[in-house]
Formats: sequence, C-alpha cells, structure tokens
Amino acid sequence: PLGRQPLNKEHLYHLAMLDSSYHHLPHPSDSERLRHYLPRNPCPTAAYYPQLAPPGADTLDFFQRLSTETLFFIFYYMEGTKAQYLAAKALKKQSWRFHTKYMMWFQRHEEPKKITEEYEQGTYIYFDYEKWGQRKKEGFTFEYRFLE
Amino acid sequence: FDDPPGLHEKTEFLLREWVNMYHSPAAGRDSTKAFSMFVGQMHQQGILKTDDLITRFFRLSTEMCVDLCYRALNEQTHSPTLIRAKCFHTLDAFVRLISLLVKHSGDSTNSVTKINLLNKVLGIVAGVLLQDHEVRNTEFQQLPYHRIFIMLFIELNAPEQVLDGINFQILTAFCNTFHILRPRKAPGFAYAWLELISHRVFIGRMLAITPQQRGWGMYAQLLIDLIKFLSPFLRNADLTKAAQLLYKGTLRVLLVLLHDFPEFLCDYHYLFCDVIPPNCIQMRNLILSAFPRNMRLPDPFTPNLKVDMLSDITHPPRIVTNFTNMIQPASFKKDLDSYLKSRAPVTFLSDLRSNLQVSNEPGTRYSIPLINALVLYVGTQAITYIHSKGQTPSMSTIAHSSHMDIFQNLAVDLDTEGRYLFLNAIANQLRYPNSHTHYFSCTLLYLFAEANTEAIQEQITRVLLERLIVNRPHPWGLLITFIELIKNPSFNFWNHEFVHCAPEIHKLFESVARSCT
Amino acid sequence: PGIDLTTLGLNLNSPENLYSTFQSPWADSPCRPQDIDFHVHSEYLTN
Repeated sequence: PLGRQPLNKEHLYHLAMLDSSYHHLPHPSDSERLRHYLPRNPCPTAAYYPQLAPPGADTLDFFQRLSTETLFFIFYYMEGTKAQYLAAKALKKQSWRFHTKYMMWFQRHEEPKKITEEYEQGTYIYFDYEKWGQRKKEGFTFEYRFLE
Repeated sequence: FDDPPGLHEKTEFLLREWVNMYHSPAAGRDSTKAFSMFVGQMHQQGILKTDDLITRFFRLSTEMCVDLCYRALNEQTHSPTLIRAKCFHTLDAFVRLISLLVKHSGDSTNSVTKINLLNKVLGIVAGVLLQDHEVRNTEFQQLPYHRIFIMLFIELNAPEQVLDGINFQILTAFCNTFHILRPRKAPGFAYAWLELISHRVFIGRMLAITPQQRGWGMYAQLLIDLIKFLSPFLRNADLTKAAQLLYKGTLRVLLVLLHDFPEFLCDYHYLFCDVIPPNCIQMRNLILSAFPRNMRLPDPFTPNLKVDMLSDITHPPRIVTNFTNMIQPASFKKDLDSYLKSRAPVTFLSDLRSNLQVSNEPGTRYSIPLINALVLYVGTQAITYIHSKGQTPSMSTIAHSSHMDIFQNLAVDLDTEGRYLFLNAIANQLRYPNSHTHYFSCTLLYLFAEANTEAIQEQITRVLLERLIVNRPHPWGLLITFIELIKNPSFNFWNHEFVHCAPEIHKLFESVARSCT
Repeated sequence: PGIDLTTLGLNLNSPENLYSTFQSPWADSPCRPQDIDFHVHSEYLTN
C-alpha cells in the first residue's frame, strides 16, 4: 500500500558511486597481513574438485590427523596464522618440541643419556626447515631454557 | 594554509626512509629498533616540533600513500595480487608507524595523548578519503583507505598491555570515524566500509570481548547507518546489481549477528525496525526472529499450545531505546498521557490521525518513527495497567480501555497507507515469548475480531501473510499469532470473502495454513 | 519470497560462533585456518 518512492538526486548519486565501486570490491586478503608464502592466488580448478575446505578442517582434531611433514609445511609456510598455531599444537601432541634457539622442532629419538635441571643430552630428530628434512643429531644438548 | 616550504620533500624523504627501515631485517621485532632510529630522524627534521607539523606530516604521508596506490592501480599490466603487494608494501609500513607513534606517544600511563593522536590520524585519513571521494567521483578507489583502517585496527587490537588499557577508547575512535565515513557520506566506500565493520576482529571486539556490552550501542549505530543508506533502494524492491550485492552482504552480517549475538539484535530491534523500510520483510523478519540464547522456544506448531501459560510472557523484553522520547511534540505526548489516564480530551482520538500525518505525498504521509513509538508506548502502558489490576493480557483484559480505544481508532480512522504502518508497528512486536509479544498478539487478534469492516480484517491478514510467505526465518510471535487466527473458530477466518477472492489466493492461504498447522 | 538465507554460505547450525571465521560480506564460504591472522609466539615467526 505504500507504493513506489522515486529516488531523488542524492540517491541516484549514491547508486552511481556504488555501481563504480562495484568493479573493485575489496578482496578478503585486503583485511589480512601479507602472506609471504602461499598468498591467496585463487586459480580456477576443475569444478568437480572440492571447492570448500572439508568440514572440521579448522579443528585441532583434524590437524592431529595430518602427517608430520604436512604439519611442518603448515608451520613454516603459514606463519602468523591460526593454521600455524594449530599445527604447532598438533606437533606437540606428537611429542615434538619447538626449540627457539634454532627455531626448529626436536623430538627425542631415544631416552636421553643425561638429564639435569637445565638440559638433557641424547639423540634427537630435528626438522631442518632450510634443507627441509628430518635429521638425527647424536649427543645433542637440549637446553630447556630455549624451549618455547 | 599552505604547507611550509620544503615540508612536502621532507615528508616524502622520511616516508621513504621509514618504508625501507620497516622492511629491512634489522627492523627488529615489531619494528621497534627501526622505530627508535626513525623517531630520531623525525626529531632531526623538526616534524615533531608542533602539533600543526605533525598534522601536516600525516596528511601529506596519507596523500602520498594514496597517490602511490592510484598509480599502481592504474598500471593495467600487473595482476591484482602484484598491485596489492606493491600498495601494501608502503601502506602496511605507514600503518606500523602510526600504531608505534600512538603506542609510544606520551608516557605509558597517559592514554589521553595516545587517543588524541589516534583521533587526529583517523580524522586526517577520513578527511583525505572524503576529499578524494568528492574529487575523483566514480574514479574513486577504496583500496588504500580500507587497508589503512583495517591494518591499523588490527595492530591497535593486538594483545599488548598498553593497548588493553585504552581499548575502549580505540574502539570509540574507530566507530566515530566509521560513522563519519558512513555510506551516505561516502557511497563509493560502502563495500569497504561494510567489510570493515563486519571484520571478525572488529565484531569480536565490539560485541564479544568488550565487557558490559559497552560496544553494542556504537555497533548498532553503524548498522543503522548502513540500513539508512540501503533504505531508499530497498524501498522500491528493484535493486541494481551493486545494491543487491551490498544488501546480500548486509544479510550475511545480520545472519552472523543472529547466530552469535541474538541478544544484541533483540535489544536494538526497535531502532532497526525504525529504519528498515516497511516493505523490506525478510531483513526485518531476520531481526525479529532473534531470541535470547538462554530461552527455549516452545514449538509454535504444537497443537493446543497454551501461550498464556508460558512463564516468559510475563516478562517484558529488554529495550534499550528510549522510545517514549520519540513521541513528539511534547503537547501531543501530554494529550496522549491525559487520554490514557482519563479518556480526555475527547478530541484526542479525532485529532490522532492529523498528529501522525506529516505530508500529503502518497507513500510518505505518515511519520513511521512516530507511529512505531506511539504503538509501543500505548502498548507498554496497557500492559502496566493490566498488571496493576493483577491481571495478565488476554483477549478480555485488553478490551475496553483507553489504550484499546486508541488502537481501534487508528484501525478505523487511518487510510490504507496509515493502517498498514500502524499494523506493521504492532507486528514488529511479535517476537519471542515476552509480555510485549503476548499483548500485541492479543491486540492484533482483537482488532481482527472487533473490526467493523472486512477491509480491516483483510489488511491485518495481509500484514501477517506477507511476513510469512518470505523465506525463513519467521519470528515465533508471528507464527503463533497467525496460527491462532486461522485455527480459532471465533475468528471465523475461513469464511471471509478475501480468503476466497481468487483460487490462487485461496491456495496460498491453504499452503501457509498447512505449513503452520 | 526474498533470498533463501541458507544459501549464503553460513553454517547457521554451527555450535561454534560464526564471526571468528567470517570471511567477508561478499564471500560465500568461511575463512580457512591459514586465512586467519593469529597472535602466535613471536619465536614462530621464522621468516
């Protein structure tokens, strides 16, 4: 019963400005920190590929079921994001420890030969993110004070 | 006034210096090392000497950043990602400088200087934006401004002690700025604006983290700004693609609010209904469908649901709006109160319609906020009156009172347009189980039962029906009212001519009835 | 009848809140974990 309301000059100006800005919409990445690795570069994939992340993909439970290599990939290439945080948590659940001095993850390979208040000594597996692989280090001194 | 000679060059030099320092590995964590060196340079260059110079420095810096972006955006050869990386390279550095200056201005416990500086910078960026918007018109680009605002907001909401202490003032500063840049002021910035106020960090701070819901009023104001911008286009229900996208974006944001902060929509529903065009059914239904999370809604389709036995209907909903003040002029309010109390002056009812009429233009004859306020005020007075007699609202207790006099007068005396707005004002109160929903549900049914012409009954039915045939959600109070109307034989609903006026209308009623019963 | 609001890409039945993964008013899917900035330990920022 109210009928139409003619748009006045100001409304038409608003629409014109809206229409022009419609052609350069903000992109979600505009509201996020620059991603040095893996920026959002959506590229068209086959339509029958899954277009959405699987349900629950943002839960710790899901991350815990990822392989260790995948977790390292996420940790080092998606830094500063929730994905990195969840990967770190999942790695800890797999007994990996982040050592801030080397900025690497270490996992005990065997019972340490020597344990004191400050450190433990033994053989460790560590993940070398520069050469991108797991390596064994014998006689390594694991200092607690650098434990993240 | 003109910038002092050399200031432009000096600013350009400093800005370039800072961007390089920000990106160098030696910048230190959060650029703190770079910052302490750079502040030294600012001092050397005399930038920090006076407030005016600081202001000019920020304005010139902002303009330089913006110009850089326009140049990059006009380079057609690069991909959007590369263009953005190029713009953000400078913008992010500029934002970092602003946030560090804000955090370190004045001594650590003095929040006034920090917030003053923040307001100054936000004001400068807003000023540059508005001028750019006006000058470049349809060539205006939102990117640099959007990036500055969002990254500055994220930086100033990092979990740091000095920021925690002034967080509410930071939020207030940003809300003020976003209000100044509201879509009706800068329509070319509308998409970025909605992106800003719906960002998860912004919503989180305004509606979830800030204690005592202190951010709710400011956030409501921003939503009202948005709806007021959309309103003329929604009003005619033929949206251009651009307006349709903004409307859809708005629905997404409202859905998030309905899911995460229903109490917020409940508290501010009155203000939102005041600015949503009456014929914008779905968005209004979405807001009216919100109910407090601790409330369990009985299934409205339960056979023989005894609404008046529900304990919730004795409690009024929380309304943060002072709708009483919206009843103007004061003389009208005085007469209203006097009539409610003693049904005098007798001329009140006959004058009522002219008090509500503001023009002779069809479609805008009446003041919608005044009708809304009048209806809610009379209704709440009625509820108080009924409770004062130790009764609860029902079809019998709401009758034969000065309150119902007013409602019946409006139903009879208003023309179709006025009556539509009046019935909408009532239907806007049909929400979750509370004393308003119950009272106004009874009132609407009472007006239907007591109507002396079928036109009134038809229009009541239309108002309910148009709210039911749109996609969900549908407010609980709307459903139980319509179900009562079609099921309760005392209303004789199915025997009215307008139910059978056309086969498809009859079919429509039957399908809605089927879905409701 | 308006828009089918269940087609706007929001999981309205989610037990979690929606706003913390809300991607954008123009996007019809939520953020992925790698899209969400997070205040991680500064030691994690190895790059």
